[in-house]
Amino acid sequence: GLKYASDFLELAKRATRKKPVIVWKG
Amino acid sequence: NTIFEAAMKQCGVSIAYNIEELIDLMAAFTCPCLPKGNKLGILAESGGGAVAGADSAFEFGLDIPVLSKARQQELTDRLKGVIPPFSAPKNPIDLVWPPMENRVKILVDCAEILLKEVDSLIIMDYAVFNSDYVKGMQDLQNRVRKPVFLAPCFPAKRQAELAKLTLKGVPSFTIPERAVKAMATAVKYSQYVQSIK
Repeated sequence: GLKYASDFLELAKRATRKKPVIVWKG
Repeated sequence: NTIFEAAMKQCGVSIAYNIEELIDLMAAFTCPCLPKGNKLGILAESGGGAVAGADSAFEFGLDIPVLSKARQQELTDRLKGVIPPFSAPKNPIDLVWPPMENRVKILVDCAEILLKEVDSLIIMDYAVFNSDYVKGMQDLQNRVRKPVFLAPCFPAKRQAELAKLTLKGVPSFTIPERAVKAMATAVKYSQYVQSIK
């Protein structure tokens, strides 16, 4: 779980530098 | 939930809490420019819409600054003889039903004056959504490089036009509160991008 969360945050950080990212908390 | 929200904030990710917000944020981010700060202008043809927008701005942390005397005078001069003289040119600006003739030009001119002192603008109008209107709003946004969102009156009859404007990079919303909330999220994202530079 921690590895997944960590990878996700890294990916999000890289992405938001370039474009807006929206998470739908459904 | 607190950990999740904090993690998303640290990464600059915007959170949509329901599908309506998801759609609104997608619309907001079609805009080609981001607000550089949290100063919001409101240009309305409806006093009620302006009040609703101003209340929402307060709720979502946006500032609605009173325009300088010079800018108020500029607006007063532009609107002299065009609308009744009791309109307040301070922000929000209530245009009190400007004439149909030259309506797009009146809206664009007033918006441009207002945008000299704010970072973003929300227009609430009864304009006729023809190609002149779409082009006028697009040109304005490209010229000033500040986001302009629309929350037109009678939105239920104008879904097709709202979609058309959004696809042209001028995000359009059905009610003022949704436009303001989306703008507030765009401001937060913009602040995040500026903070990591």
